[in-house]
Amino acid sequence: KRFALQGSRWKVKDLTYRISKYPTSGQMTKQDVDGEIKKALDVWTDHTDLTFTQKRSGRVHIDISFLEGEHGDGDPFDGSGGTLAHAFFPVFGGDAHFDDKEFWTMESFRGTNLLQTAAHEFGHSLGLSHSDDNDALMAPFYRGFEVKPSLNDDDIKAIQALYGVKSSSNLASSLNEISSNEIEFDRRDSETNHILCNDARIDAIFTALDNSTYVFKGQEYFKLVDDSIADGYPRKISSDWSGLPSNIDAAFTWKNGKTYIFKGSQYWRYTNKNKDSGYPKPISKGFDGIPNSVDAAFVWSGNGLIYFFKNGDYYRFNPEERPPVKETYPKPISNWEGIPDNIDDALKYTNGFTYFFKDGNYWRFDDKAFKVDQANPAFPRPASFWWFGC
Amino acid sequence: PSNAMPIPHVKENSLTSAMMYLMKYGYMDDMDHHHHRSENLLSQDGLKKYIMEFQAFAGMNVTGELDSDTVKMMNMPRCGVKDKLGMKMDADSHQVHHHSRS
Repeated sequence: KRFALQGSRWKVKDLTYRISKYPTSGQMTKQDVDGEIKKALDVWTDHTDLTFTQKRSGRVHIDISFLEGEHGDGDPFDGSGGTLAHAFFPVFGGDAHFDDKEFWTMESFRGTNLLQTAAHEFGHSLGLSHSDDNDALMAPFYRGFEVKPSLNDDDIKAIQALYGVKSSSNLASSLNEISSNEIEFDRRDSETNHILCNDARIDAIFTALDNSTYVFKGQEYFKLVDDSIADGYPRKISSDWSGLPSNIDAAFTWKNGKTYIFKGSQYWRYTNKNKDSGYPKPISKGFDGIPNSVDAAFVWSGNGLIYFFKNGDYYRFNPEERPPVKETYPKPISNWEGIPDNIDDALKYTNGFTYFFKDGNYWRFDDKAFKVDQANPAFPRPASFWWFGC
Repeated sequence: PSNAMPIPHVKENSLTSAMMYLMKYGYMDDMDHHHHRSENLLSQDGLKKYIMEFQAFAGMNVTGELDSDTVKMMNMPRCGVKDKLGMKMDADSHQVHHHSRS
């Protein structure tokens, strides 16, 4: 085995694609580009039951574009030669970008052959990494014009490891709507699997004074490390958070270093895991104007104030004002463009961004634009993969 | 344009440009960025391990030396995706070599 699998694949086999930006120069017409892209995708359908359908608009699985220089994904192109193109694995959206400064050609030894390059890039879009077999299509280096690029044994083994062998007859199937459920991830070693991998819904998430980030779910809580769950977790809430019940509603840490945890009509206050005396207290006493049984509580990175979300409404709490919640609240959550109602919780993370969690997914918020961040891959994303190391 | 010689990105005897290449394509992702200063790597010995990994991946003689064949291979037109995925790519992060929420 010389091939490498990145770890994600498409769960569906009928994939759509769109050429959203054609090359701006060179000898190829749009029709030529359409044709070569189709041939490049056909390289992969020859050995699997994958199908590809071109769409001219709307959301697709694989977006294809010809771009130059820095084009928004943090991996700029470098003009003629060097890097020719790159593509994203299914978990990152599957899109393919081609350097618009290359001289793209077809059926010629001149310039850079689009068919050859595209066939390789679509391997990435499907979940393959580079092979160290120099004869493989998934070897990283450009091989030059080939009349008909084809997969060698290493490539075939790789793609069939993800999508199976081609069946003798393809059953007709309808095109699927794109959703985050269409991407599948390899299961990791058992020691990295935990309940959040099976059900990534959470009760609450917050970062404590010591910069540890915790997720609460049911009777347990998890400590997060950089890209997964810390060893030794989950632990029982009752073991470490004195006096705190299970199934909490929400939590946040304020700039005074205290963590406020909410459930029902009460709230508790902690310094890291140490409960302050005199708690719990009624929400109506400490957070005048905030309802009981909130969905989420967080300090918004945009202005440093405390926000509570409940059902389809949100409240802004400013402890330095009287009253702390103005009469203009509640306001609709729909003001937070792209954020759904009835979220599980929200968090201002240590990187400065505010994240919203609901039903195992999460959204990152663009504070300046005041809407969900327009990133690739798009939000919502699965929290199990991006936050919990599944 | 198809006949123009593109500007080489990795220069002979330039450990810095070679290191940039190796970092870009994932060969140095095991480096602890907090404890290793890049200048410690800017020596033939410092990069040797990574050069060897690249040579092995490219099907070349594994010498660990930044010789002319290795430089030539590094300047070959290629795909921009990393060869080594020891650390995941965050597609939209400015820190493209790290998969973490930060």
